[in-house]
Amino acid sequence: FPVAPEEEDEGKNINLVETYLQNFYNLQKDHRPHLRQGGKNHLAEKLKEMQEFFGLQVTGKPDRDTLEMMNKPRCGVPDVEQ
Amino acid sequence: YVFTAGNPKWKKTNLTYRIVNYTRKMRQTDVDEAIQKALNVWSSVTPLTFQKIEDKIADIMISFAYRDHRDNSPFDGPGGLLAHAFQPGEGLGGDVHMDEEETWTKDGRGYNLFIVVAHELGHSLGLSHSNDPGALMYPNYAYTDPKEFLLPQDDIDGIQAIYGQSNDAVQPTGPTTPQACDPNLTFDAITTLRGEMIFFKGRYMLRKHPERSETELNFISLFWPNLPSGIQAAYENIERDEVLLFKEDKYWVIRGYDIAYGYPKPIYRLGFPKTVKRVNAAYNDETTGKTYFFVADRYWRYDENKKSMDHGYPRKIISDFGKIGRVDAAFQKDGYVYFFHKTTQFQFDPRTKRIVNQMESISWFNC
Repeated sequence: FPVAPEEEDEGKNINLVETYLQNFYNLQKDHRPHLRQGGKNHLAEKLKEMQEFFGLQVTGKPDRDTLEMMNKPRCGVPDVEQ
Repeated sequence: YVFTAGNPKWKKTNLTYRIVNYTRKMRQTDVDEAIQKALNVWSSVTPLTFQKIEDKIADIMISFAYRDHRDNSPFDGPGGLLAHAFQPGEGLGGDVHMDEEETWTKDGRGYNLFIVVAHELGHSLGLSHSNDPGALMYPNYAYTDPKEFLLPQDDIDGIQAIYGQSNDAVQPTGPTTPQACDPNLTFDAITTLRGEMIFFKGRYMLRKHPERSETELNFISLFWPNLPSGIQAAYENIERDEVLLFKEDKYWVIRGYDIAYGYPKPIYRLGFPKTVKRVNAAYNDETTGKTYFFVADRYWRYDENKKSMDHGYPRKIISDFGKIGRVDAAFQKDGYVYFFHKTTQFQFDPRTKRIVNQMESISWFNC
């Protein structure tokens, strides 16, 4: 059954966020956001790290400014040590 | 600036490079020139030298590649990832890979090859990404006209911390990135733009939306790639939804992202005498439709409806605007005119012709 546009967007955003953080912020590929390991949400932690690096508001959430930054063309070298 | 983890560096200063293949998007001579210029960015501030070789294995191998090119870091087609490079070392070490599916150019269209290669060479030499938005080693692409490019101070400090200073007698310095809350911040020009305020400084613009607390810093080239840096005066003609920007004896008219056709034009078209070489500041009085231009210690008044200068000008600034004297930048908002000179800002009431307040230049940035 066709996915409602909003849900489709959300899915796309999650993909974008995960791929970006795996590429540049060492988010482990086998991490699934809905699994909490030791109570820590790794994806949110990595998101905060990325927001801090770019001087964005550190929310841990994929807000508009963060998604906008992730969509900018850039260098493929990671921002943090792999 | 940030060193690559483990502080890798080349043990020698005379490095070799080789252009393994060429993109089909540019002439080979333009690719050679862009890469040569990118290498000069780093050799001009350190003892490093780069010698081009044609066939053997060079320290820095530069190539254009597609998608998965067997280095565990596949490219992703147009946009997104543009290029990557490897830290100093043997084998892949120092090598630069460009995504062949990008639109590589030598100007502001697509992605400027010089800018991207210069950034990647920073990695080849041992630098990682800087979080200084004005640095060459900032991760995101930002176009700067290669003719105007100067290696920012942040990158100079980083590469010299690895390889030492240049052998030149005079040490090169570079531009620093304006900080909105720096009390010493001065402005080249200021204008309103569809309800926002734009503060011009060098190749940057600080953008302030009245309903957002933070100030956004961008390159001027992000919005208007064909505009020069160092804008000297600016004003908005709200009625025509136009912003006029001035630098030396030329001016541009912009509407949103677009630069009106046929610009820049000489400022003399507006009625300035040939003795005027540049405009320091300007503002448009929305109620009277008059625009005030400030040049050194004098000012002109231009009638936007008649499209000509009013008679009886220039006049001395000090005779009509009080102790303001010289003006670096000016804009009008909510009936008041705000004049900036160095780090001081005067709030002027044109109705009573009195200065009603004096503030710091950065008072708009919620510091």
